[in-house]
Amino acid sequence: SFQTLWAYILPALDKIMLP
Amino acid sequence: APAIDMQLYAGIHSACYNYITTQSTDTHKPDANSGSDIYNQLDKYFSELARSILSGLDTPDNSAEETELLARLLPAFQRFSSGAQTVNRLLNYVNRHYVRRAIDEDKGWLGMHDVMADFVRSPSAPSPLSIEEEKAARMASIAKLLGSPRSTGINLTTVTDDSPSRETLAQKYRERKVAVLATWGYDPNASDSGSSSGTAFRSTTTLAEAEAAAEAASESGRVILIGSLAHRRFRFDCVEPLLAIPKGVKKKGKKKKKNGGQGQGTEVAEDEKLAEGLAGVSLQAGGASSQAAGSSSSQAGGSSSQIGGSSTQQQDLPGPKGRLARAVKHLLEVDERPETERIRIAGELADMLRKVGVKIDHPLRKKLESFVVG
Repeated sequence: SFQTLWAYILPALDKIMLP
Repeated sequence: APAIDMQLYAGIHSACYNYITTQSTDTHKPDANSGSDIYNQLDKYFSELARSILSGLDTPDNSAEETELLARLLPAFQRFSSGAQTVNRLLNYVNRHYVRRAIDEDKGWLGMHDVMADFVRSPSAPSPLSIEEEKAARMASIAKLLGSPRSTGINLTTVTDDSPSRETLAQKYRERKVAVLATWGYDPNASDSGSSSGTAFRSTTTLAEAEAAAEAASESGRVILIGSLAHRRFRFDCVEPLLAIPKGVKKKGKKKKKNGGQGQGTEVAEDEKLAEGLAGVSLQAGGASSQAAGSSSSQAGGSSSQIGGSSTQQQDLPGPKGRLARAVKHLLEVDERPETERIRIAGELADMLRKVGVKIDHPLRKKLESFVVG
């Protein structure tokens, strides 16, 4: 589902985007 | 931004692939719709991040704002922007699958309908059909005309259709695109189209850079590459609030724009006048549907009565009232650091404004660029 996908992507986004 | 390891990259790529392909077979919806949820969620993510950067710019002591604002904003933007480029690569599958398809369907930053709006109004193209009929007929063939504008710049020359109007349309599209990209610094005749030198201010802009800025300048309804999507969100949710003129007593960080404009008198007029300078709306007034959420000042489109209506009001202001404008005034006129340092900062800020899609005719961009060049 989308939730599962997003749960997978989100940590990567945070790692890349957050200072 | 930190590098992403290959395994994670591959994992996310396959996860997106699996999700998008599974979704399209399950729902029997057109392929172009799949991926929109990822795209919209990303937009939300960038929005929240840009807002948190904006709120992080507040100082406990208002008096330090003018000296501190740029010192905090510019590194935060650099970090955000380089992260956005990484995310753009990480989610390239979404770019290829969803964004490219949307562009093919004329939902990109420069749509064929933008060009046609000019074309059907042109006296040199008289038609027995009504404008609406004409438009509808031409819209039907647009998808074929729009090849892959990003990859090659414009590849419409390959269209081998017997209709002369298609040729004309393709030509109009090319001309329009070149004209818009020129406003973002791209010079198709420049011999040096490579990457810029190490100077604080670049004299040449590559096609990709100009197109990325043009994308970031678009309205929120337009589908653009993920990297540009992040920059557009940074404009909506961080830069535009900093450029906005606060109403009445200044309240930091919380400025709401009233788009309706009924009965608000000069304050609304001033805000909308400012908004005109912000987004690349005027070149794209094609009536694309904008999302209601968070698109702020770019929604002020259509308020053409404001163009001539409020010019005198701004001249009455004693000094810049927007937070960013005050910081720039301080940098250019008061700051005692060496000039080279101030030019470097001004160059970085000018670069930021261009990247997020603030148009060249915005007063602040003009001021910064003339300081850097002069």
